[in-house]
Amino acid sequence: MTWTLVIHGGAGRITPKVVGGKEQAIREALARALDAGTAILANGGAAIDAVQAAIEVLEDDPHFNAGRGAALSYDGVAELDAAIMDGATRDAGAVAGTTRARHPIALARAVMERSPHVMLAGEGADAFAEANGVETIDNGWFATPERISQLAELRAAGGDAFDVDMKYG
Amino acid sequence: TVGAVALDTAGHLAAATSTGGVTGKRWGRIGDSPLIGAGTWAQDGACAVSCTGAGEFFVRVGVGHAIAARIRHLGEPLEGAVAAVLGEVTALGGTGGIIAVGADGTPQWRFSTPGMHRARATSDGLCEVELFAE
Repeated sequence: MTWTLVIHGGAGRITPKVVGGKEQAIREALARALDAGTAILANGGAAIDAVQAAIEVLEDDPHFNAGRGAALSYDGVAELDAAIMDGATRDAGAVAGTTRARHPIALARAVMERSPHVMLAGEGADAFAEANGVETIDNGWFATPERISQLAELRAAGGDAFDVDMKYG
Repeated sequence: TVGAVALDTAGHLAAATSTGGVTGKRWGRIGDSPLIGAGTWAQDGACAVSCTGAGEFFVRVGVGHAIAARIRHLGEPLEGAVAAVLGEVTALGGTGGIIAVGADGTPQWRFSTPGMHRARATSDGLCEVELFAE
């Protein structure tokens, strides 16, 4: 039997001019994520573990809008969303608006495996993380200088998320 | 937004998506990423899907579930189903990208934006990392 892994790090105004000097770092991060997932698949591991492993690499990398380096809300908070689904059973787990889960995808996986629910949101999702030993971290850890300045620029212009034509999404 | 879809050697599919949403979001805004059936979907025998882009449009189209339904009910190949459903998103005014893998391990990506950070690998030795459209 064969295996396949496909990953993405977001779509949008991604051109050589916009990406600029970050291109090599982004390519290396994508390659690391690919390696993390394919190492599991090549050893006969499960697809659900491979997708989580790849995502956690990208959540930790500040170049992507997820986890550390995530876009900030109007109030300067990282409100993180994630979902995971197992095609074999159609089990699924999702979190919306978590602010403390170091890896939102790990929290979504815990919701799938350790609760009768599919989605948990906000403070409830964070409480579930605490109660189930899912790693949590201070919200400030997610905010990078680039995201902080993007938010400041947006607020100075008097806009909010949808005035910027997904420029920062 | 980041995403991953996979087929393992047991023939099982999985999908995962994670995001910070959009800069400046207010009122607890949620996009498609955490919504099963929209930004994230996996169903053995059909496909696994992860999306990125203008989330509200991907929610309205129910992208992940729609692609799987076209494969299951119309017998459409993965590439055609992804193109058709991204076309529905575009027709509503949305932009973004989709990655998918079929039950046969076909790796697929498609986007209507200037670029998409993306990579793919297979047991046949395919290994690609791409950022831009061309």
